[in-house]
Amino acid sequence: GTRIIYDRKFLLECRSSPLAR
Amino acid sequence: VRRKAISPGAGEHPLQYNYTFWYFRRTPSRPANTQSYEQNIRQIGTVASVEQFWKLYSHLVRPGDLIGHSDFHIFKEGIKPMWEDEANKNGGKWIIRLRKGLASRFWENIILAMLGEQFMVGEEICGVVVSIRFQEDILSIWNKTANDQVTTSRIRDTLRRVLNLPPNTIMEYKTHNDSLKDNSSF
Repeated sequence: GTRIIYDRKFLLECRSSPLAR
Repeated sequence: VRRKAISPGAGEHPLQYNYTFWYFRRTPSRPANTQSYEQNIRQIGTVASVEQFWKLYSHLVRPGDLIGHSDFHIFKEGIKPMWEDEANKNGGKWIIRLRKGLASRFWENIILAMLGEQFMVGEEICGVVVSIRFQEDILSIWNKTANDQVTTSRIRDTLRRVLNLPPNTIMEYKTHNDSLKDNSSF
């Protein structure tokens, strides 16, 4: 099956999303 | 107790697996046997998306700011951070000893590598642990099959890359079976 892969840079960008607060 | 199933919210980025956060703090009065371990380990929460991870993680104390003998664990949902768990009983872990002051940064990077599926070892990864101790801190990553050398080598090489470890960093692999025999984690 497909794996959901994220690199560090993308994960760090998600931190500032309003959904992450 | 039946817990509500955790799933990604609208607009959130799903993770490959759900992960549960645990916290352990040793109470000095009790012997370090399995029962007191199970009694002293506490579930903090479970996340299913990148955004849920950050929401929970940002509220936690950074491991480098913890005092005393304590551990944070992040394991795939359904796997207890114990040697005896079905997913762990044939497994082992890579151990990285860190001098004081490095734990928080390395902890975040190892978590991001696990959540982002950077290890490329199928279902092998069980979880990661940061252990705060008196003189040094210890990072570990647990996998299911200790005698699968292709897997353990790949985990070691990925760790070196994602953590950008100093060349003189010593990495040790310990099977949970050996930990059970000598009743010691490290």
